[in-house]
Formats: sequence, structure tokens, C-alpha cells
Amino acid sequence: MNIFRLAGDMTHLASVLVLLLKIHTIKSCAGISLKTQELYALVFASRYLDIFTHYVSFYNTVMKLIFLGSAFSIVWYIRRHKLVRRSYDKDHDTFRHYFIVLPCLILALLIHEKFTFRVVMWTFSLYLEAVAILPQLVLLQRTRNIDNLTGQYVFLLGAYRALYILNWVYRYFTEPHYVHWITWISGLIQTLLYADFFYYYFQSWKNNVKLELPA
Amino acid sequence: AEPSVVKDEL
Repeated sequence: MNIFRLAGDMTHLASVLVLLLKIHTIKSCAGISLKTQELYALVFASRYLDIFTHYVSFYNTVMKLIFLGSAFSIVWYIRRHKLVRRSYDKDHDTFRHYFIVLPCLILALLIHEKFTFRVVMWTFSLYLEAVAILPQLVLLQRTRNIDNLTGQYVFLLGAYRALYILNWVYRYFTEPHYVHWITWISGLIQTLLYADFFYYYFQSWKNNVKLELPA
Repeated sequence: AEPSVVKDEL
């Protein structure tokens, strides 16, 4: 494992911790899109189908369990916890799941490396992860008041994707036969979706003003 | 055989 991959995973882990901190400690999910969180739960559920049958390393198994567990508990918190659900901004979080899930499923059935259930589901999870942030970005744009933790959560998620690209570049030059078009293109699209957010995030940081996305 | 997917990544 190279430093970019490790840094990417740690950034991903940090994003989840920031979100759990907000939800568990402050008992608030204001500005957080339940739709995006449900899509992530679906992403991990479909990607880690082989978690108990395909062993890679202790590190991988533990991380997979963390991402699965945190994704589903975040969804549970927002839907079921009596305090947390009260802060959920339902009226602005209006993105429809099937606009995202259905095209990804169709694309995975059409474009994959091998037509088996596991590989198609794995490919579906890649396509879905690429666009799962969209409801969250739309919600941010509609929210006049983006609090610090929400801004940091989205920033860490974007940073994680950018570090994964560096990881692929590194692996491409250091490992033989390392070419994964499906992973790379969907990962690149996923990272590009954050470009706009990054721009305003750094602007607000540089000018020391509150983060706000233009409508 | 395993497809050439990035199975060692998360």
C-alpha cells in the first residue's frame, strides 16, 4: 500500500468520523442529505458482498466493516433517532433516488469486465459512488447556512477521492499491468463533481468568511 | 479466474 492510498483511506475515515461526531455528539444532521447517505449505504452493501468470502487483508476487512457499519448507522440515526431526525432538512433534500440508482444499474449491466452477479454489483457500486454526492451538493447549494462540520465532511470526502487518483497514478507507474478503466473513469468523474465545491471552500478559507455556495 | 478488478482497494 502506498502513501496516497493510505492517506485517502484515512481521509475517508475522517469524513465519516466528522459526520458521526456531528450526529452523535451534537445530535444534529442539519445540512446533511439523507439521500446521499442512503446511496452510500447501498454503495458499500453492493461493493462488499464478498467481504467474508474474498479475504485481502486484515486492514481491508476492518475498513470494510467500518464503512458498512457507519453508513447504515448514519442512515438509522437520521431516519429513526428522535432528536437527530428533527434537524433533518427534508424539504430541501428532494433528489430522487431512482434518477441516480437506475442509470447506474443499467450502465453496470451494459459496461462491466465480466457478466457475473458479483462483478456487476461491484461495477454498479463504482458508478453509484461516483454520483452519490449529488444530493448532498444540491442540498448544500440550497442551504444558506453551511456549518463547519458539514463543510469539512464534504471537503474530506472530496480529498479522499483526489488522493485515490494519486494512488492510481502511483500504482500505474510502479505495478505491471495495472489498468482499470472502469474504476478510473468513474473515480475521475466523482472527483470532478467536487471541483466547484473545492473552489468555494478554498475561497471561504482564504478570505476567512463563512462557506456559502452560489445558487 | 478473478476479473482484473481492483479488489485490494476500498
